[in-house]
Amino acid sequence: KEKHKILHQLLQNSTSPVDL
Amino acid sequence: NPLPEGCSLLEIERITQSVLKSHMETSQHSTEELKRMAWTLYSPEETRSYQTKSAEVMWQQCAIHITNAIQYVVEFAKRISGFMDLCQNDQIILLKAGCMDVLLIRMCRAYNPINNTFLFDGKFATAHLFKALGCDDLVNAVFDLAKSMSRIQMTEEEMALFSAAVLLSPDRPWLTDVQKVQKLQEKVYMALQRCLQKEGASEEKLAKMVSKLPIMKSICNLHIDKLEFFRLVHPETAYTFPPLYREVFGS
Repeated sequence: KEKHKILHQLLQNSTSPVDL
Repeated sequence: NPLPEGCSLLEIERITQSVLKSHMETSQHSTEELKRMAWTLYSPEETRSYQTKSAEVMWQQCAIHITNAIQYVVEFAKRISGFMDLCQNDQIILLKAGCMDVLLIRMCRAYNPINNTFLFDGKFATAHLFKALGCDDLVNAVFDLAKSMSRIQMTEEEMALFSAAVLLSPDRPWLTDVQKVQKLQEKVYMALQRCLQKEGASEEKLAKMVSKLPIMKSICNLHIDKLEFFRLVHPETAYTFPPLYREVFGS
C-alpha cells in the first residue's frame, strides 16, 4: 500500500475534473 | 455478434454512455479548445530555447506534464462503471499497466497530422522540440503512432471505449480477479463494436485500432528503458520527479 500511496489516495478521493 | 452472458442491449448502451461521459469529463482539453489552438505553433526561437535546455530540465518538464495527464486518466478509470467495484489491488495494477496506453490514445486528440505537431505546454510542437530529452527514437515513435492513429479517424465515442477496453486488459500480471476484469472488458468491447456498427464504420476500423496495441506496448517499454537509463545518469533529478510519476513508472 505504501508503495502506491498516491494512487490509493487518488482512487479514494472524490475529485472532480475541476479539482485536477 | 452475440451479447456476453447476462448482458442486455440496455446495459451495453448504459456502458457506452458512461464511458463516453467519463472520457469527455476527464479530457484535458475539449475538442473545440483543441481546434482553436491547432495553429498556435512554437516559433523557431521558442523551439530552439527548448532544444537548448538541459536533459534534466526537459525530462523534469515532461514528467510533470505526464503526471498531470495521469491524474486525468485515474479520474477516467474511476468513472467507468464497474472499475471501482474491482478490488483496489486490481485497480492499481490496471492503472499502472495501462495508463500510458490511454495517454497515447488520448494524445491523438492533441496531434495535428497536417504539420505533424503535438500540443505541448500550450502550443503545438514538432518532434525536434524534444531534442534535449536525448530520446529521439521514443519521441519519433510517439509521433509516428499519433500519425497512424489519426488516419483511423476515431470518434470521441470510439476513443473513449477503446481507452476503457485497453485499461481493462485482463492479461495484466498480478491481477487478483482476472475474470471480473475480463467480463468488464468484454462488455466494453461489445459496446465498441456496437458503436462502430451504428456509425456504419467498416469492420476493418476495429482491427486497425487493435493493431496499434503492440506499437503502444513497445512505446511503453521504450519509455521505461529511457527512464531507467536517465535514472542511472541523473539519479538526483530522477528523485525529484513528481511522486505519482515515480509511483506509476517505478519498478
